[in-house]
Parts: sequence; C-alpha cells; structure tokens
Amino acid sequence: MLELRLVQGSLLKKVLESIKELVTDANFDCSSTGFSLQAMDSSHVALVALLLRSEGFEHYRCDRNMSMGMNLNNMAKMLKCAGNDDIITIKADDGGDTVTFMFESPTQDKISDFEMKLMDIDSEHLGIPEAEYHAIVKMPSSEFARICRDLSSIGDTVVISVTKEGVKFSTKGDIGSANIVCRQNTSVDKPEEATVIDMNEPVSLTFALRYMNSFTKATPLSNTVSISLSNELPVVVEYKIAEMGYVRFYLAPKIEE
Amino acid sequence: RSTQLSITEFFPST
Repeated sequence: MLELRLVQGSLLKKVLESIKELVTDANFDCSSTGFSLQAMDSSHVALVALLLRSEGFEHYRCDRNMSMGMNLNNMAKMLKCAGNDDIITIKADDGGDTVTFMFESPTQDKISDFEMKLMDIDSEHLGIPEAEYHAIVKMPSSEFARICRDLSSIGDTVVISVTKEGVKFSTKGDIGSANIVCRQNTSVDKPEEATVIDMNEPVSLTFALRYMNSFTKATPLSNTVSISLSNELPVVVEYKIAEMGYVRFYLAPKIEE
Repeated sequence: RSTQLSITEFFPST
C-alpha cells in the first residue's frame, strides 16, 4: 500500500511539465527515502533524475518498495486536472495495475480522483558516479532559460566555457555567431539573483541546445539553477525543489572528431 | 564532424 499526500500539489504538476518532453515512459520508484525517478531520453543522450524526499510529504506511507511504470504524457494530462492550490495524494495497492491521483481543493469542497493504468517498462538503471566537477555555476534559472532560448535561434549547439573571467555561452550558425558572458555578481540585492562561479579548473564543453532548452522547462520549480561541468563528463543541470529534493538533468557532451 | 556522445558511455548500467 502506498499513500503519499503532497500539500503543495503544484510541485508535482511542475515536475511533470519539466520532464514529459524529454521522457515518454518511466518507472517511478517509491521507497522509505522518497518518490524518485531515473530515466533516459529515447536517444540515450540525456538522463533525468528526480527525487522528492519522504519528509517533504505531509503523509508518506510506503509499506514496501514499489516501482510504477507510467506514461508521463498521460500522467501530466491527469495532473493538469488538479488546481494549482490543490492537495495531491498518490495512492496505489501493492501489485495493482493502477495508480490513483486524488485532488482536494484547499477548502475541501471539491474532491476528485483520477485512476491511471500502470504499464510495464523495461528500463535500464544507471549508476551515477560521484564526481568532482571542474566548475559549478549557479545562476538565476530564468536567465539560463533566456540564454538557451536566445542562442537556439542562432545555432544548434552551445559551447559553455568557464574561466576566471566568468561563464561564456557561445553558438554559431548559418546566419552568424553569438557569445554571452555572465560574470560573477554576488553583490545583488537578493541571493537568488546572483551568479556564483565556483571554479577549480577552466572547462569548456559543447552541448546540443535542443536538450538544454528542454531542461529549462523546469524553470518554474526553482529561482536558481546550478550547472556542474567537468571536461569529458556529462553536464549536470540541477533545479532544487524547495525542501523536497531536486530534478537533475545530465547531458552527454558533443566532441569534435 | 562533431559527435554526440551517449550518456551510457559515462554511467554504468546497474
């Protein structure tokens, strides 16, 4: 038996909106730690890892570890029916083939339940090694989204370079080229508006903008994003989910032959 | 000329 009650139901709605473009079907894993998911996109270029810790739920009951295969588009369709202020409860029976999403309005005058069919998904679980990153850039998530969107109107790939001068996002395309440099600025009024660059070694990597743009669908989840880079390693683009966990996107780099 | 690497080249299957 599984019963997870999330007072801030809008978080789950936002999580689904952030990953449904990248991943079609995925197994949600439920354990005493929390509600999590790990899935690759169909071309195995990107990986998403989601964690919603059990402590972040108002009520968290998970009698034994469960893996529930869901079509994320269908799940998003159901969650769209929840109001932004609704409390969402996820319920499932051990060994059952359905999951129920219950939505309660804040004043308790409207209660809905939506039952969704589960599916069997053969998914590969990957071990993500702990890595020391050469550089970690923390910046406003809206700024990062803006940069990815702007650059994708010029080119298909972005070169992200971190030096002591700052972080540079560059692209080239048929019509020309573009460079955007963001410098560390910790003297802003609000900490979420700061760009903080933590660099051990200069790093420069090339990535497909199409994926970066897809990751920025998670912007509503967090005011800030952190981008962790190491030469020859996938980049990690992390959006923290207030008091609950995170959505992390890993993207393999492109290399020159 | 540029090759897209796969995530599975970095992270082992468990």
